[in-house]
Amino acid sequence: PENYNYTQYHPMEEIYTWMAQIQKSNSELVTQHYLGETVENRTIYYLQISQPSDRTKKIIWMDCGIHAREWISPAFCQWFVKEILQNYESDPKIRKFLQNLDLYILPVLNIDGYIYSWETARLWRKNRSPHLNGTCYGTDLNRNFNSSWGTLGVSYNCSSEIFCGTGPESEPETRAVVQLIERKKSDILCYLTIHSYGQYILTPYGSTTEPPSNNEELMHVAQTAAAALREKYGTSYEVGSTSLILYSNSGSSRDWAHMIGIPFSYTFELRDKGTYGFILPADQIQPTCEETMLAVTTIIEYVDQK
Amino acid sequence: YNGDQVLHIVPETLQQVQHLQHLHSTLLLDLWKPLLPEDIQAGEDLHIRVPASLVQEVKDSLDQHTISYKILIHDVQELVDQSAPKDTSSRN
Repeated sequence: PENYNYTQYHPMEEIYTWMAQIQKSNSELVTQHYLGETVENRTIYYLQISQPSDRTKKIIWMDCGIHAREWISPAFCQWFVKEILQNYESDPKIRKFLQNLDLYILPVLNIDGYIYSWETARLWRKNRSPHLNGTCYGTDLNRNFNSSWGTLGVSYNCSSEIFCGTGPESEPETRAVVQLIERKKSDILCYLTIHSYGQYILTPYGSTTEPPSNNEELMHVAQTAAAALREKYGTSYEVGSTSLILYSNSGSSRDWAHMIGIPFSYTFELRDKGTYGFILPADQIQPTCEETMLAVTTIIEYVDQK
Repeated sequence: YNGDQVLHIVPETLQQVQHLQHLHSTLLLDLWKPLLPEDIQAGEDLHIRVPASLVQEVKDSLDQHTISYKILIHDVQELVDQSAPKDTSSRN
């Protein structure tokens, strides 16, 4: 959309409008699809960027906005869409991978939480599911997937920031993602989930220190992305297995995606390293998104060539 | 979040780690990094948000236990106000 400001944060209402406008003004390339409903009955949409073609294409999935307070994450998904649409004709790298790959982008998964972080509590993290007769709210959606659910780095206390829910996939937001990904998993090559903060590219797994079978390749690709980012922008990202370089956690979407057979699965923890933490100022959106764009396209390019 | 501060601490000993875990659990502080008190480790960064009403108490306690700290964010609300302008018309 003309005049949309990508260097400011936007409330959900504006992101909904942006999605509709993006589809309308790029109808040859972009479609908006229904993914599911939130706890508070809001509709979750994702965008599909597909160049018309007769050949069967593989899929890159990227989700943003799992944790409400990490506002840079939805800002990046929007930036990514903008960059692809602005440059796919002129940038040979983008043009090439779009011939083989469809991009599925979910700008905000935890819509209820995101709205709550705008209207009530900026540092809210979880979704807004009620527990204990409405005295306690929220499940951490990134502890709610069916990957060693509830075993490590979680809490069963609903007032905790890392409450894993009442069971695997107990939350409608989680189920919405799972249903689509399960249906498409044989075509999905790469699952990217965007978070903040800490400047990491994290590989599976968080729930065990046992490396996945394709660990060497997973690490190589992530290290290539981090090196490209460091070379061009000087920003240092650490690469490694979640349980080894960050902390152990179970029930994450990254682990789940790899466990169901998606070969390349990464969590990005964007800027910064703690100066602003979860309250990254708006003037950091552009540099953060520019460097992340390079890292993400480096990964997509590798997957495409493979 | 008026007057809330985010502190950066790198505990050096097991005793310091235990004291920080104790402070977290008794004062219900908001751990930013790591997310779980059991993941607090000697030599590792700790980022913690302290409500305004507890800032002095926490700092006194850290001083008593010779735990050095740095203030990452002096006033959380000030930063929150900057990141989401009240006037949304300017966004468009």
